[in-house]
Amino acid sequence: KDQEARHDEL
Amino acid sequence: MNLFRILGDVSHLLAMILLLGKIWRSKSCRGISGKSQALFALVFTTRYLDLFTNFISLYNTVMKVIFLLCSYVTVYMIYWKFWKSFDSENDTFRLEFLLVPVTGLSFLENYSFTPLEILWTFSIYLESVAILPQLFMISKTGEAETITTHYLFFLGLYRALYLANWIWRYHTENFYDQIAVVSGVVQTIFYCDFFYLYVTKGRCQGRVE
Repeated sequence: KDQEARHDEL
Repeated sequence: MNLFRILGDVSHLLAMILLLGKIWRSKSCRGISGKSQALFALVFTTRYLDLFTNFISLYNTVMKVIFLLCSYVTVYMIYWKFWKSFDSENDTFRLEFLLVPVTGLSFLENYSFTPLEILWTFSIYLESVAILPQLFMISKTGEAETITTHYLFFLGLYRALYLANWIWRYHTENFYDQIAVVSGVVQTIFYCDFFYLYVTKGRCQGRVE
């Protein structure tokens, strides 16, 4: 989940 | 997605479009560091490899593609199309001083030792120092044109807004990305000196010297 949250940012 | 994040992305996009517009209209890339722009292209390339592996949202995909395109077009303008106007004698920052430590650090300090994660970490560390050749160039020539200063202002504003975004996310989602936050703080500090000059000198004279 954290990985997805990180990759959501530009 | 919060307001700081959206405004941060918009200001990042605005910075890149301002720079492209300036080069296109003046048919010249005088005063722009090709090295900084090449580093930004490398930053986006290594970070957005996740375009191929996972889909997050339409917004996310579209923005990533736009950022990649803008950075590649900018590099193309500097090193090919308007190469004659490129001030390469003043763009002399030694890239190995940035690339070697950033590569080493991304191998040592990352979330998982996989190629994609190492490249992602590399891009975060590299982004935090990618503007240094540009700032070095300005300090060497002792001046920057108005649009270049606006470009730097919006780039710095984007960093500051992202810091606000992380504080917000920490309080609302309990989400905290240590690597991005530490690099983001370092990156924002590089803009502080410039911000000071922009506000005190840039506004009244139209340029920073």
